[in-house]
Amino acid sequence: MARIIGITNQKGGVGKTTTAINLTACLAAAGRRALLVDMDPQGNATSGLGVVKASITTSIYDVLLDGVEISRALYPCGLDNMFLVPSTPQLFGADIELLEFADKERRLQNALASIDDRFDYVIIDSPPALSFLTINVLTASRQIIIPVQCEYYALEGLTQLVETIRRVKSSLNPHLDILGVLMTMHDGRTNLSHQVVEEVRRHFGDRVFRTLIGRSVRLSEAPSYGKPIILYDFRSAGAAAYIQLCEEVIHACEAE
Amino acid sequence: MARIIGITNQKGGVGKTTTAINLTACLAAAGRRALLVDMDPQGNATSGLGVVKASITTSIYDVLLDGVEISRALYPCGLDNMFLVPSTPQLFGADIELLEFADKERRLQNALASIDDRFDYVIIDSPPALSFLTINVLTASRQIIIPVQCEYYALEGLTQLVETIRRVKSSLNPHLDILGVLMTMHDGRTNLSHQVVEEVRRHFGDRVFRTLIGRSVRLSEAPSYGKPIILYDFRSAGAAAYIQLCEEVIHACEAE
Ligand SMILES: Nc1ncnc2c1ncn2[C@@H]1O[C@H](COP(=O)(O)OP(=O)(O)OP(=O)(O)O)[C@@H](O)[C@H]1O
Ligand SMILES: Nc1ncnc2c1ncn2[C@@H]1O[C@H](COP(=O)(O)OP(=O)(O)OP(=O)(O)O)[C@@H](O)[C@H]1O
Ligand SMILES: [Mg+2]
Ligand SMILES: [Mg+2]
Repeated sequence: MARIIGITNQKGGVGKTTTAINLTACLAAAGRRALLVDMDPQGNATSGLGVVKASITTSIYDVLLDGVEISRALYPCGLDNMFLVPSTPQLFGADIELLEFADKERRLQNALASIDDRFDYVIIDSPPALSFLTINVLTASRQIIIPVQCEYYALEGLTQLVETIRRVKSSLNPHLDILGVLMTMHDGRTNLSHQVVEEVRRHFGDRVFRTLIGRSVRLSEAPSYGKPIILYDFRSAGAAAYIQLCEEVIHACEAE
Repeated sequence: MARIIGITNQKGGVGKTTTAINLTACLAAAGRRALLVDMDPQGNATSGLGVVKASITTSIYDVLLDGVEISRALYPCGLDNMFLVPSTPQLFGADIELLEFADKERRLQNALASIDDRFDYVIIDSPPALSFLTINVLTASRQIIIPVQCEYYALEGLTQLVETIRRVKSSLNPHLDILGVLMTMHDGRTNLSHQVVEEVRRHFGDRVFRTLIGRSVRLSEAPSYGKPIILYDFRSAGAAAYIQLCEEVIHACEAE
């Protein structure tokens, strides 16, 4: 049974895609069969792995809206054990188009059921919104990772997100839990970073990952080469941070 | 007649709110009557100006969904000549709730018509999505500023955004134009920043503002004090950059 982990936060630019790509890649490098699902119409996880949108014949849009088997939308992405379900700009219309379906919140959950035994981990990247696409991610996931940028605005949306997770848990997905809050773009030289980390630790206690992802230019360069950080620059601080996160996730998910 | 400028980009975390707050504040400091409208359910423009959400009796939600006069939703925010129409979390439901209205794309445009003579500039902050809230911003605005972070992913969404602007221009708002593309969080030390600026200049030519907003910690600290940068740290590089942008905007809008 695959462990399905959604990466969500409606605040924009907090490191959702960067975390989704690099966590999936590290899990694959650690020998787990790992699938990354791009549920963001922007398709940054797709292009960040070098998959050219024009070459995509079956995307997550076809799976959610036309009921195409998700196994027909699996694309290799440069690492053994790792596959991607890509996103295309067609997905921009999905929030409205999903309204017509009786099972509008469960389209992703139902689609993933058919490949549950083929993967150890399914990591899902979300758009920066509390839309039906994000509700689908929350309904399909058993666990959630919340990336939080070490910035003032990042704190503000957390209450709203936690409330939305609570509501999905009580009405659509009783198994849903927060696996952890991940501090991203941490800059040890600024007071702001320290204050935000302290504030988040005060709210979430030990649900905050010990791993802090530091701000690192190599991490933001990697997607322009279509590679996860462990293939772009294995020796960088960004690679070390995501390898450490991966170990924390494996320990939390497999120690049960 | 107020000059209505929307700040939009569906990519998250590119500096929309930071630009909306600081451009409005600089316009007010330059003696223009300036209104900031927060159309993002996250409400970062509202909290970034120190307006406490619990103290808000009338917000943009009441204006858009209940037809309340927008003049009843004007809040002072620490600078003469500057007012804010705040956002509250109720706005998260607006995308779906707006579907029931025949004029669902024009709710903001119609609301702003009643205060057109009270302001010289109306600046509108948008959410990171191509949703009905953003369509309302595009329909209400005569001009658009597109903040683009100096990062790889920032390039990807531009084609989609320009296409959406073109569609709104032909179907809902023939006056709509791109006032300019603003490069944000520029870091002169990285190749990536230079490459992205070059790429954007190649696409947009002289529609790219000469002002580059450099990455500056003071800019990200200011919202935690509820102040625009010119009140938080007038001598900072961030303040100088937004003052320069303000001059470019005044020159472009008032030289006509
Ligand atoms: N630790 C880091 N250090 C430096 N840059 C980073 C780091 N993590 C992410 N970035 C860069 O910051 C930007 C925002 O990150 P990313 O796109 O992953 O966020 P997101 O939450 O997925 O954004 P969106 O809300 O638009 O989906 C990207 O350009 C990315 O390359
Ligand atoms: N020039 C800058 N230098 C340093 N930090 C900046 C700069 N501009 C913005 N920031 C910080 O980067 C983060 C993202 O900026 P901001 O929230 O304005 O982007 P946004 O596009 O409005 O995000 P969203 O898509 O969530 O609405 C914020 O924490 C902000 O304080
Ligand atoms: Mg993303
Ligand atoms: Mg914003």
